[in-house]
Amino acid sequence: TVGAVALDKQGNLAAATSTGGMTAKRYGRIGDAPIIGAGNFADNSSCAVSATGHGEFFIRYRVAADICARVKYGGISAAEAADQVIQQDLKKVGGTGGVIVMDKQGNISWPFNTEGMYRAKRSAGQVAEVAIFQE
Amino acid sequence: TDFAIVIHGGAGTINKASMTQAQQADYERTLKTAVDAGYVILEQGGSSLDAITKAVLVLEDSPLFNAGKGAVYTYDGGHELDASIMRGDTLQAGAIAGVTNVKNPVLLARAVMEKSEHVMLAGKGAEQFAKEQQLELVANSYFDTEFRFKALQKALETMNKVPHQASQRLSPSWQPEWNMG
Repeated sequence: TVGAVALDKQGNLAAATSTGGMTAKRYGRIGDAPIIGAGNFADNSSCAVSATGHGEFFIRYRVAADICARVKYGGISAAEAADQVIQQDLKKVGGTGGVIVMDKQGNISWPFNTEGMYRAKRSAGQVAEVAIFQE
Repeated sequence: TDFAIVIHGGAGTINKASMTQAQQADYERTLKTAVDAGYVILEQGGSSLDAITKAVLVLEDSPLFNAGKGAVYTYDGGHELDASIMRGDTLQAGAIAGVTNVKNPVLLARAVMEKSEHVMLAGKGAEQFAKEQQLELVANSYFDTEFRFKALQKALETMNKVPHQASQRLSPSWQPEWNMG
């Protein structure tokens, strides 16, 4: 799965997610990537999220929308909300994967509970930061 | 921050022992190309929607990632692709699922958002809409890659040792790399 989240100069957030699904899937199985609110969500009033991971968990825990809801109604930061969902709630039930998240101020977080996640970010005036492994 | 972009290329069992330095360099180079492509659009005053579309296009066109070219194989040896897109200012969204012949699924998701009254299209209907929107269509074999094919063979081998695929995937020993490619 791949994804991107951005904030533009007009202050608008957007998120995209694209995937080939899971190896050896059958029966027309569909994961979270095309489910708005599970693998993808964007709302200028809270944050934008793109997810990657074990889709069945991300759907049932409506991960992307839940992160943004915690920001919108709970008043916590997007980074804290994402960390709660990925490192606590999902991990507790065996859901593996990660998310990229951006709030309306352009703050970025990318928590994941797997060994690694291919990822990169770049903020205005900064050089790109690329990472793969946990460390 | 005036503007920013962040991308991912999947998560899973990824460690230094599982890839060569050359492979690691390939991944890092492509990730940088994708994030820079989106960044340039933002820097020039373009929309976040255009920036994320461009970044995902770079990743879909790379055989390294499980999306577009390089998508994993289904049980039957083909490829089925899904994508979604959403804008934060209007909450407009578009999604497609289970398409087999659309070169860049993110463009189809965006077309659903911008050029239909729907949010999600699936399967043959989504492919028909892609054709009507004159998006680039390809043979399913376009998405083939050797290392994904080997992953399918490995998965099938493991699955065949277990009587019930479902119980395998629900067990604690379920291998996340199947899911994340």
